[in-house]
Amino acid sequence: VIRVEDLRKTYRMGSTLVEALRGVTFSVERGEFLSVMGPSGSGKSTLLNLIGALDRPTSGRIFLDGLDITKLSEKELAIIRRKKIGFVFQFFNLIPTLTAIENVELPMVFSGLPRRERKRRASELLELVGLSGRERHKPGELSGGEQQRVAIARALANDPSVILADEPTGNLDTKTGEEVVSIMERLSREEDKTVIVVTHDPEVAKKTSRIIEIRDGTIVT
Amino acid sequence: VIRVEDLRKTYRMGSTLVEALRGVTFSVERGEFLSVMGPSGSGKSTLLNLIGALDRPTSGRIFLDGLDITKLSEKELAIIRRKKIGFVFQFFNLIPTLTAIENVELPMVFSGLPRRERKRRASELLELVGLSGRERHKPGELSGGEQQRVAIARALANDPSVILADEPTGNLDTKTGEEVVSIMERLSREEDKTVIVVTHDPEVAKKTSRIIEIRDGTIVT
Ligand SMILES: Nc1ncnc2c1ncn2[C@@H]1O[C@H](COP(=O)(O)OP(=O)(O)OP(=O)(O)O)[C@@H](O)[C@H]1O
Ligand SMILES: Nc1ncnc2c1ncn2[C@@H]1O[C@H](COP(=O)(O)OP(=O)(O)OP(=O)(O)O)[C@@H](O)[C@H]1O
Ligand SMILES: [Mg+2]
Ligand SMILES: [Mg+2]
Repeated sequence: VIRVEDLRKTYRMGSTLVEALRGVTFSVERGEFLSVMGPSGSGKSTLLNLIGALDRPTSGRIFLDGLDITKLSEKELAIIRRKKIGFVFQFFNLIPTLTAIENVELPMVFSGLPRRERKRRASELLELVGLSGRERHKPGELSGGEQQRVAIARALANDPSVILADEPTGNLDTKTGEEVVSIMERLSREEDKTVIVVTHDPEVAKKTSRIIEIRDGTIVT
Repeated sequence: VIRVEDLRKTYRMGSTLVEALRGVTFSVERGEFLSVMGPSGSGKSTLLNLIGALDRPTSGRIFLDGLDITKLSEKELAIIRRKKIGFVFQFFNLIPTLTAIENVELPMVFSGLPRRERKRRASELLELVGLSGRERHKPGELSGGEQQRVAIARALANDPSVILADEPTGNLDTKTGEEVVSIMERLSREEDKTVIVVTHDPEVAKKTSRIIEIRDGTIVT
């Protein structure tokens, strides 16, 4: 359901070029639970951002459900992102002026879910990640790991078929981290969702069905 | 060299009170390498922020080198923070408009180090954390773990006698994380610095001389 072909990404900084991805090719099946590992700075977030249509590759192709998303306009990409993809950012990207529950509701506001249904689902998702007592806290009133869990709940808001999670357990204790990984594993196994998790934690990778290793912008497994 | 007595911190949110720390007492010797562990939301960052004089306790006392810092003015606290304490924030708090090397230089600008000495030391510290090739990148042009390492280098800028690190390896791969922990261990053993690291990673805690466990705002070890 996801395929990338010879994907490259070069960042330009003034006169310096940084090759973050240097030709990455792989496929992911529907319902697969895949992890991407590699040293700090090896290109993992760059890869996830391209698959999640949050950034454009320098060259190469990305197929989502058979559709080459590198050929789409910004508008078409925004629709695909909203409907199909749930993204957990490495640094959460929560909106600081909204409460935890309002942050989780936001994707459902854009997809037009009725208010009552939206609030009920947001509350359920916060309960799922263990944050029922923190619905009205704003991000500044939450701990690091609590913010991370709000970001995970938000990624699940529109029940996406693809979940891309960039280091979703970095700020969580072992037990809470295991609960998050088992939520993602269950979504892939029971609801046939395709889950890609970038992680540094071998314990998280162990629970996935396949590990892709990246080093210096290329796949080494 | 650090002692906290019956430390309490209650956050007020409108009409709601959140008791983040409920009476914490312990001491840390000079040159000790201590870890603080506990579930997400248990009060670790709150504790570190109080010891680092970044926030005021609701009640209780904090002694730094025998001086009760809870009795000091904002101005006196700022001087102590700048001279004695190096703080690695859970989310780095780098200045987005400055490059990596400028971020590391900044504490030395405030402490009045001559420009050439400041630049030499900042470059050395970035090399120590493995970022020589990224000195001119701004935070937005760095990966998560690279930003984290800039924050670690910056905390060491004024050669502080106390280093407080809040989850310094959450975004680092195993090898890079081990390098950071061994830097901290060496600073405590060879230079008699007092290092407190908040961590979720048992592998990091294993390298420390003592582990304090916090749960629901109190010490449980
Ligand atoms: N906007 C940018 N401009 C220039 N270089 C960049 C930019 N974003 C990332 N880089 C560089 O590209 C490389 C890959 O970055 P990326 O964020 O994908 O790494 P990563 O594998 O996610 O690392 P980490 O595990 O530390 O989060 C890094 O070396 C980084 O310095
Ligand atoms: N400004 C605030 N207002 C209200 N509640 C707060 C505030 N800051 C933190 N809290 C609450 O206090 C508790 C302790 O927060 P703290 O950040 O110290 O936890 P932590 O142990 O560092 O967690 P983590 O491992 O997730 O970073 C949390 O439950 C959090 O919701
Ligand atoms: Mg990353
Ligand atoms: Mg914290």
